[in-house]
Amino acid sequence: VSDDDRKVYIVYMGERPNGEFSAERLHINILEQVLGSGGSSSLLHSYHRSFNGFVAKLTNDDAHKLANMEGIVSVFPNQMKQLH
Amino acid sequence: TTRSWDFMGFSKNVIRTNLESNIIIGMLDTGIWPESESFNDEGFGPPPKKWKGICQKSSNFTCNNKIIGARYYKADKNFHPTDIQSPRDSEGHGSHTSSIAAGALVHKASLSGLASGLARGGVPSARIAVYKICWADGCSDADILAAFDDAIADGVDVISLSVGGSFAIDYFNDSIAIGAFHSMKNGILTSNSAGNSGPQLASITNVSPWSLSVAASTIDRKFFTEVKLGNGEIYKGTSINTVELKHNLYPLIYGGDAPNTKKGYDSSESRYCSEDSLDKALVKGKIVLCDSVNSGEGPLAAGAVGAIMQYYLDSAFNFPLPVSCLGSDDGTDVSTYLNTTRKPKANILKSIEEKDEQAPYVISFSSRGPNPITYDILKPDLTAPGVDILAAWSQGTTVTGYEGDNRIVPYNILSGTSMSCPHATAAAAYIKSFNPTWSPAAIKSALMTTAVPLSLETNTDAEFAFGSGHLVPSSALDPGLIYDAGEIDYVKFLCGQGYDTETVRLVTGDRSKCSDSINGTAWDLNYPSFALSATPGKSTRRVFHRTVTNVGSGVSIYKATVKAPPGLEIEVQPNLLGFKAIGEMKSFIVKVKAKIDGNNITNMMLSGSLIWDDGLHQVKSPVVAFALE
Repeated sequence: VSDDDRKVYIVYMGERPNGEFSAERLHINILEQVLGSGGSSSLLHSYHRSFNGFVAKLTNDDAHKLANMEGIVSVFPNQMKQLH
Repeated sequence: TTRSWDFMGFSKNVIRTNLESNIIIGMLDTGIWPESESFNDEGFGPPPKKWKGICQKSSNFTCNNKIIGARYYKADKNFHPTDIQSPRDSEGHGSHTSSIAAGALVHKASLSGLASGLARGGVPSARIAVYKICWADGCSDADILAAFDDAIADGVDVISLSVGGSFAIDYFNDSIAIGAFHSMKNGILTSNSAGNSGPQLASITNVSPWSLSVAASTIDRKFFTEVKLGNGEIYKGTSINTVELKHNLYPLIYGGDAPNTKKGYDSSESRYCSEDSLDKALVKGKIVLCDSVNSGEGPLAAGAVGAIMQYYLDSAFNFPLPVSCLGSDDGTDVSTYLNTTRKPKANILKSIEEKDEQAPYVISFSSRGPNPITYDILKPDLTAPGVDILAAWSQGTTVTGYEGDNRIVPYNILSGTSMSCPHATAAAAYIKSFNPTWSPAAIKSALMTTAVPLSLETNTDAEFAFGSGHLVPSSALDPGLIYDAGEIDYVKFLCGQGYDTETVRLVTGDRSKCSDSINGTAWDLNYPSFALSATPGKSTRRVFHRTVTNVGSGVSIYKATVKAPPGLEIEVQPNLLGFKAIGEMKSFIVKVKAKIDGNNITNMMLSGSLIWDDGLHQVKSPVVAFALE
């Protein structure tokens, strides 16, 4: 899969787990379940301070697979919003 | 703000608490211009102890005791040449909204003499935490969520976000609704702009019930720009024109008579004066008459000294050259003069201010309900001033930001729900400064139930335009009763909306469960307004369950008064609520029966109301039924 086939997606996972947790490790682990060992390179950002989720470069198929995984609330394309 | 706060009866001398300086407003926007007088930290002590944020290190930007934190986000790292890689505002919008919410008092602020007066934020002693999420290419979901993630953890009290998408999206596929949900979970109200896609119905995009959605309405100050013709006639159009042209009259030319044929344009295009469509040789030094409103970049690039645009606007906008937008009758008169005069001439004068006796009314561009995601939760929630607002501006750009505009100004006049949103943000912060323990829903309820419904004559879209009504910040301080709600209430609502147990457990992080006994309907969310979607021609009945909490007088009796037009029946049980103490809660039901013919657009909606009155407080809620096809 070339980089051109991948788009930036938001993977929203809900409330952050209680206590200390390594968000990046958790998110890489999830990505590797879908993308294989190279999954970590897809991770762009981890949300961990107030809620759980991450930003990753994914193909459409990857996004569908992730959306059906346990622990994932939603997966949606990163889009631009505008000033009002 | 030189007029908006006073117009709302919120004078600079309103009662305030010292705790106002403990309030931190999280501004998710284009950054801030820290050197603006509006963000002067004179008289401020160090940041409140609860503050856990940072001032992100970047060249040429420092925080102070007013701007206590600043971060910037650009996940894709694709910067435009005009972007400044720091929390510094290169666009102006973020400085404008921040100063509306919490700007210091600045005397004699104006835009080249226009809107002159005392510029001030609604909570001038509050602190500002800046989260720069918007850049030249827009505001990405990834950056919006990153800012929410930080702002909530940093300890802000209220979040202000004047941004939106093109259409409404399901709650947990929308970065703003997600961020606002976690804000609510942490006791932080998010104030959102409704959007600028009105007057189309169902054009509102920020619709989650846990956030406040703010429409835009006028204040009683209106700007006009006069056009003087060579025959002595004067026509009054709308725009913000800061420029006094040197000469009395300039040659007038019709855009349709000056096509840029070298680039392949003909008069069918040049009549609209779009970019590149005008012939410089014909237009230079003249005032050009255009058949539509445009940015003004086309006439400016072609060397015009001004433009008359034929399209009625109910709000005044900035252009990079002198412009006046005329209504169709006046536009036709100018066109006739131009066509019947050998050497037509005109001038565009500097804008003038007049009192608008009809204010407030919701402006045409403000996005309308009904709520496209949950029909039976009324949106927008309320309206606030969002038209022709003078507030701080960035020195890193010009008045319009367009090429050829060289006017660098400390204050600028803007219109949008972006401007109404921070007015509501400030009112929420004001209430929180007196009631630090109130939930986001309680604060929202106080703002909504004390809002003043607007005239249906000047607001034909009624509650779809103004929600509960026009914001009255000082009344919101003493609402009498509040419709409170917490995370569990929104969970019940989400279950009723079709979300399953697994999803609600993930978003709450607890053992919440959806089941038939828990699932709540939209009518049972303890919302301060009532909405009922009905099938045209059929009678529809709904029962709304509500609980109010006494925050007014200790011992009090509230009586329910309902107003309902023909076709709408409203019954409240019980219609008397007696309270013996502050904090006491009482429940009641509202039975609504609606029959809407729905055979034409003017009778698609029925507007009623419920008011709880104890003689001191009037706790107002709109009760709206509408036909949904």
